[in-house]
Amino acid sequence: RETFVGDKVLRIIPKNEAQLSFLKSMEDMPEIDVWRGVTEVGIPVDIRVPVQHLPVVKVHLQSQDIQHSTMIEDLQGLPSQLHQNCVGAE
Amino acid sequence: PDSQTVASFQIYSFQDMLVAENPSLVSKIVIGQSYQGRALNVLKFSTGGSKRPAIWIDTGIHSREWVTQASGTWFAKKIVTDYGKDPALTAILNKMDIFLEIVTNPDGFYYTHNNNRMWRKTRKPNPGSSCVGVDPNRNWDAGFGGPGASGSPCSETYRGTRAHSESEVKSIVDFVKAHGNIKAFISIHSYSQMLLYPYGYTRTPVKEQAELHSLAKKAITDLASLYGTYYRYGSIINTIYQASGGTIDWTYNQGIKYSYTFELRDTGRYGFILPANQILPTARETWLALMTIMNHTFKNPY
Repeated sequence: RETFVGDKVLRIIPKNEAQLSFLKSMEDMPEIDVWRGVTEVGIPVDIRVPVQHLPVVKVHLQSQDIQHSTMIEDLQGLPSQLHQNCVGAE
Repeated sequence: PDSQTVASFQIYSFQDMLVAENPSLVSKIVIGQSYQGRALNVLKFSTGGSKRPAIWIDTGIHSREWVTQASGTWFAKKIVTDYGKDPALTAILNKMDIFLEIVTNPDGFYYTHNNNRMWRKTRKPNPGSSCVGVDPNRNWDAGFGGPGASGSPCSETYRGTRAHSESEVKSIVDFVKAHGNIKAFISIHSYSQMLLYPYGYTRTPVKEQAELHSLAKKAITDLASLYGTYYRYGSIINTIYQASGGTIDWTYNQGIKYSYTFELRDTGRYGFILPANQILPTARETWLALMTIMNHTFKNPY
């Protein structure tokens, strides 16, 4: 059973055409899993990055001065977090 | 069709139950088998006749996009509930059939529940590679092998060795060809909030672009009327990116003018792990857009 402990989902909002084409070139990197693909400037791109590849991917993004935010901090931890929210709501 | 129903039943059991409860309206067709031998079930909603003009809807060809299979389940229930009550749907079903494939990639769906929640592809092994599966939305004979699909079996967008190599795809191809009278084909994905029409593999606009664009605009406007969810719309290549071997490019090239693909919402920023409380709003708003497309198809025979 594959788990996702420590995997993060990064959200990147490309600011210009150069960033856009760089992100497009990243889409086939086997290290990442594209959740929301590259479309146009200003539209979010979401990528899941396994924990072991985080440093490489972050350096890759920094090399082009591409900012990102963390949409999901720990993918494996998320379901229990959602469950807690659900219980709380009940 | 409440959240408890969606959560509590296996979808296959749900389909059988729906048929049993509504035998005069719903039947189940098995159009083929997945690689691992699971039935490819299609629900047929029909008030009679054979090979009537029809509307096709599929959900969940990318297995991890759970909100689509959940929405498909809700649509099935909605159709039987609204038939005879909602004048527009009743008029459609009195003249046309609706086919609904809820679990379009059942091997992948099973795998997402038991091994890898993030699985997207089919589960057929690739000879010579340790990586499994083909992206069934890059496997159609429409610009197959062109840009916007990968030739690497380890990629999430691996196109496969040849068009229609995946039984999950080939079964739909055979069904569509054999039927010959499908007038609208709507393939549903998630979660980036878009409504798209052909093409994905070429920049050449379809000849009815103006009509498809205007209908997409109306559909997403109706969708937004419920919760204000913002959708983008347009051709695949202009709105997302170049993608070859895609479903609706093939269906359009088969003569199905009203070929659309949805990317349903996730306004909760959870991606494919979305909270359950978003499922019903997603299904409800999507239904409004589906009705718009189905109604337009009904009123504009070709």
